[in-house]
Amino acid sequence: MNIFRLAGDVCHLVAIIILLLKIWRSRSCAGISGKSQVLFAIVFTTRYLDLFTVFISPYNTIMKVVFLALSYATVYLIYMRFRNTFNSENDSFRLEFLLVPVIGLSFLENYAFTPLEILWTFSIFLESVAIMPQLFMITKTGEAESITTHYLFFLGLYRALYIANWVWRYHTEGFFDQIAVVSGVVQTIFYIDFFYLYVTKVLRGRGKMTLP
Amino acid sequence: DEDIKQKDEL
Repeated sequence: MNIFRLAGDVCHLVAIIILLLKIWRSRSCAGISGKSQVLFAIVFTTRYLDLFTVFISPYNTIMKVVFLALSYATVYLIYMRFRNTFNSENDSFRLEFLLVPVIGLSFLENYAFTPLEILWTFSIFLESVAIMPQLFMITKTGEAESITTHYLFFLGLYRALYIANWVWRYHTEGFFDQIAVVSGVVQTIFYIDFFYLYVTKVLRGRGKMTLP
Repeated sequence: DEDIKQKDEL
């Protein structure tokens, strides 16, 4: 464990909590892509299947349980509790455009052709595109509430810190996980465009981020 | 295929 990965995990946790609290307190999920949240729940489910078979550390186990619980709670709030505030017509990204390539690729490129490895690889590839429906919704509606942008900011920060973590681990312990690194870099690139908008729009005072 | 690493990252 290093400071970059710890900070990354904390940012990830903060992002998930920001979103969950926003939905719970505003009792609305307007402007939030339910599809992205479903994809994140699938990512955690397919990645943490080893929760009961492999014990790494208390931290690892606890964080996995917390991420699973919070992501399912978010999906529950969106599709069940506050479903009347869910504007599904704006959440129109075609998930099959993501799932088909990701499933295909995880069968082609993996470390071992075993169910657990393929599901882990699937979760890695899926995570790199899971935010697409949310970013698509923002470009479609042309705006994002500031809380949603803070959520995306911390999510992007988590990915950037994971890249720093991989650089650190490569130089200190020679660790290099090709699938995770390539997928993580692709995922972080999606946030770069958003980071620019976040800094120029949201942090300059305007509550809403309106796209040009 | 590379050896299956210990997956210690979240």
